[in-house]
Amino acid sequence: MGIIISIVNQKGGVGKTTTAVNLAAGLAILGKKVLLIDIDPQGNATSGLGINKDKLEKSIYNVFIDNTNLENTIKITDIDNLFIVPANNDLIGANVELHNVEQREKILHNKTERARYKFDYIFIDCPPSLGYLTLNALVASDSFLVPLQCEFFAMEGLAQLINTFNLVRDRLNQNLYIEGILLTMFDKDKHISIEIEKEVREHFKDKVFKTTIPRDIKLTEAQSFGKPIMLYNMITKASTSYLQLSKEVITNAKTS
Amino acid sequence: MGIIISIVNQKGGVGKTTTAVNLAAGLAILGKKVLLIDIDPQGNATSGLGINKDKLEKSIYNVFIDNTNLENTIKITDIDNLFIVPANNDLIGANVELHNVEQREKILHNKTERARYKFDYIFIDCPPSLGYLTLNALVASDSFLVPLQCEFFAMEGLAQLINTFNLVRDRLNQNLYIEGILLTMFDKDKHISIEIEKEVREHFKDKVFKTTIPRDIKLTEAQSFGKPIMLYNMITKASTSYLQLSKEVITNAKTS
Ligand SMILES: Nc1ncnc2c1ncn2[C@@H]1O[C@H](COP(=O)(O)OP(=O)(O)OP(=O)(O)O)[C@@H](O)[C@H]1O
Ligand SMILES: Nc1ncnc2c1ncn2[C@@H]1O[C@H](COP(=O)(O)OP(=O)(O)OP(=O)(O)O)[C@@H](O)[C@H]1O
Ligand SMILES: [Mg+2]
Ligand SMILES: [Mg+2]
Repeated sequence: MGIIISIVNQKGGVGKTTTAVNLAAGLAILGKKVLLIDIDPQGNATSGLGINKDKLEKSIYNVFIDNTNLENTIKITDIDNLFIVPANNDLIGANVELHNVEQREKILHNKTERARYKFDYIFIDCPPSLGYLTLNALVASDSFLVPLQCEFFAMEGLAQLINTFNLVRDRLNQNLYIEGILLTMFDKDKHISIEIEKEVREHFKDKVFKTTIPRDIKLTEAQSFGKPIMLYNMITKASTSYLQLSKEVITNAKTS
Repeated sequence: MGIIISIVNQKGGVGKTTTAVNLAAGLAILGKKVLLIDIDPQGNATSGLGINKDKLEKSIYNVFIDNTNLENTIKITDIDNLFIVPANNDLIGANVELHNVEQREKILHNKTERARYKFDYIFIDCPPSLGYLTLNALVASDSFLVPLQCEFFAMEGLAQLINTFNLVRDRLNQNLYIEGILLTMFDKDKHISIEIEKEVREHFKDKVFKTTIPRDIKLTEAQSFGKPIMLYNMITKASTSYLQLSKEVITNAKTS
């Protein structure tokens, strides 16, 4: 049975998509069967894996709004073992369209249950907000992973995110747990990065991944070519970090 | 009569709040009377100006939801001439709460009209989404400023943002125009920054500010002290760039 992990943080630009794409690719390269579900109207995970958003017949929008099965939207990627449910701009109106729908926060949960039998890991890349789309992801998930930029504003949002997690766990998904906090864009030469890392590790202890992701412009370059970092430049530090993170996620799954 | 400018981009982490705070501070230092309205539930502009979000009696939430006058929420900042309407987590539910309200996209417009007579510039810092809050900002504004990170995913969202602008202009605010596109986190040593600048200037021509904002960790440090960059470190390149941008905005206002 595969596990479902949401990549969540309402703070914008902290590395949610970059982590979703490269962690999913890392696990696929290590032999796991992986599905990445893009529920962000920006569709960055979709284009980050080289899929043309303008030529999609079906996307996650159809799963949310016209009851299409998840299986009918799954596309292959350049990496064996890695599949994606794409997103595009159609999803922009979903927050409003879902407002008057019965059990609007459980739609994704009902649609993803069957996929657990086909994949070892299912990741959900969330938009930078705590609306119905992100709520759907948290209800559908076993756990959630929080990319955290080592900067001041990113720390501010953490308390709010933990509040939301507690609400979802108490009311909608009792078994939801935190997969971990991942420090991204870490720059060991900047005082603020070191300071924030210390604070986060003291506060959240073993909930923080041992792996940190360094700031590396090659990640952005890889995205402009629609490739995960391992296919763009295997020897860069960001590539080895994301592979290391993949191994850490596998180890955690075994021991939890 | 003051002009109202929204700082908008649904892509997260591109420098909306950093621009809102430092451009507002720059204009205040140059002698203009400036109001900054924070409509992002994260409240980063509020804490970026040193205001404690947990001790607010009234915030922008009250303006949206219980018809409080904007004037009753305005607070002073460390800078003469610069005032703020703060935001906090209360605003998280606003997208849903506004759904069944009459003329939900015109609330902010009706509340800000009087403030034009007291301020030379009114800026609105928006969240990273195109929901009711951002819609309210675009309807209330004369123009909008788009911070654009010089990276691939940021370019992707631009087409969608221009679509939304056209929709708002055609249906809700005929006079809305683009104040400009601002290149942020610009790194002249990175090939991808140079490439994206060239593409954006070719495509958007005089709609792109001449001033670009360099990547500078001092901006993040200043935020952790709740200060605009000019109060934290006046001689850094980011400080001179935001002052230069302030002058460019003043010049544009004279000639348009
Ligand atoms: N470790 C890193 N080093 C350098 N740049 C990075 C790193 N991680 C992400 N980036 C860049 O930072 C920007 C933001 O990353 P990304 O889009 O993954 O964040 P996000 O949290 O998904 O954003 P959003 O909130 O808009 O969904 C991107 O342009 C990406 O290329
Ligand atoms: N020119 C710059 N150089 C270096 N860091 C910057 C620069 N501008 C912004 N930052 C940092 O990048 C992060 C994102 O900036 P900011 O929070 O202003 O973006 P935003 O678009 O308002 O994000 P959100 O979408 O969450 O509202 C912050 O931690 C900020 O300190
Ligand atoms: Mg993203
Ligand atoms: Mg912001």
